[in-house]
Amino acid sequence: ELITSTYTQSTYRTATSGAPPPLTEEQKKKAVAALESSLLTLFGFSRRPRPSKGVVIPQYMIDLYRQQSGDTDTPIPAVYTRKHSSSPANTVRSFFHEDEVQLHECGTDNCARIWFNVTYIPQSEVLTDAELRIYVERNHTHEPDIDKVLRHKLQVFEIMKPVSKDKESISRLIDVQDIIVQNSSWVSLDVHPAVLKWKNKPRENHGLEIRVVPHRNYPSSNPLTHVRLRRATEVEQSEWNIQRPLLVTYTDDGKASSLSRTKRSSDSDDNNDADDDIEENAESDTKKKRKRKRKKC
Amino acid sequence: PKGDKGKKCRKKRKERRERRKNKKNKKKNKEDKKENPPGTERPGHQNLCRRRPLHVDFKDVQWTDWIVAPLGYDAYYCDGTCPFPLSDNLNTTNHAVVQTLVNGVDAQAAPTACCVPTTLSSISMLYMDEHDKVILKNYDDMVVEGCGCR
Repeated sequence: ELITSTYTQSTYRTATSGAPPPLTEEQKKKAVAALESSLLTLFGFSRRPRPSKGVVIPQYMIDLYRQQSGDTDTPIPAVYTRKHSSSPANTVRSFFHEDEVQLHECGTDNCARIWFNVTYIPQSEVLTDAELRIYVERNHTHEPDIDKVLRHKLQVFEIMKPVSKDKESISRLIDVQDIIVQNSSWVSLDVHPAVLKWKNKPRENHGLEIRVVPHRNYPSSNPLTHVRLRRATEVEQSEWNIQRPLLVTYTDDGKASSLSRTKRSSDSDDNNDADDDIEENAESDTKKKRKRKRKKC
Repeated sequence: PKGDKGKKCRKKRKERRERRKNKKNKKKNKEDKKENPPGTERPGHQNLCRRRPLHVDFKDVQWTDWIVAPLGYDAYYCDGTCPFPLSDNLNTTNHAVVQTLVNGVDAQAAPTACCVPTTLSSISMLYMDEHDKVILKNYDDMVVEGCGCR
């Protein structure tokens, strides 16, 4: 109503009939303020967010947006390595690990510990999936054996107790991926059980431990040179921002239809409650589908 | 082919021809609508309830600092009169018919049926929140797809 009565009607008439009722500066300001407040209400914000300058937007999020909005003019790279299944999620959030939080080193070169602050996920939203994306690089210029296929195993552990210097950490394995380093690509690891636990109990978030294990049959001298877990001194900040590990969470606030993206099922004792929620959502989805079918008939 | 098969083929061909014809007509109607936007109706033509173009530009409210994509979107809006008799495509509720009819007999207390969105679709938005987190969210009911009287 606001839009039609003030701002757009007048601007539209300007374009079409050539007899515009001129808007005063005050009217314009009022119209813009009205437009802003109505849009904020539509988007569910109490006030407009003011992010700090220099926020890095992960390429993966841009690609997901392009895929979602059906932008077919530009080719979408094959970065979607995760298997997809059906579970509603209308919000995707991305997190970089916190550099300020220094966890004790693993002691070996093929391991890294990182910590993500997931407290920004609203409690009202249901977490349907979480993935950790890690960049695996094959630098052909520095490697003599270009044709040689390198195979590693990427393991991700959830650290169960705070890591101390002397004692070994207590951790549980969440996901394993076999990686073949032929070309540079992204590897996706399922960290849903851990993130779900952190979301419900933020105090139990002690971080993740990622280990790169050389394959038995294909031992490599230093697998970590291919897997981007830590920033190397020679790597520029801009390059690191592109290659650094990325945590992506998929949530559903129950308000809007789901994004055309899905979840891989995970079996964990911790996520029973969430699984119930997911089941409920799935049930309502099937009901909706049935209704739609009936309507069509 | 002769016989039953031939009959079937001819029938199918006829159906296909008709479908093509209908498609062409639909396209023509759409183009006509585009060529005659609101406010430019010829005299004698009623300003009937239908979807009107409306582009929401986030630049207007200076939101480009937190919305990464899109920079704006075609929201559309509904506007126009709901005269009696209401055509089938505009009549979304039977109440709209009664309302328009009563309004027509000079009963001022009965408001005329409103031209409102009947079908809406969603948009995806990529933005940064106040914690500097990048979020991709799907918002329902943001684009008007169809209008009707209610």
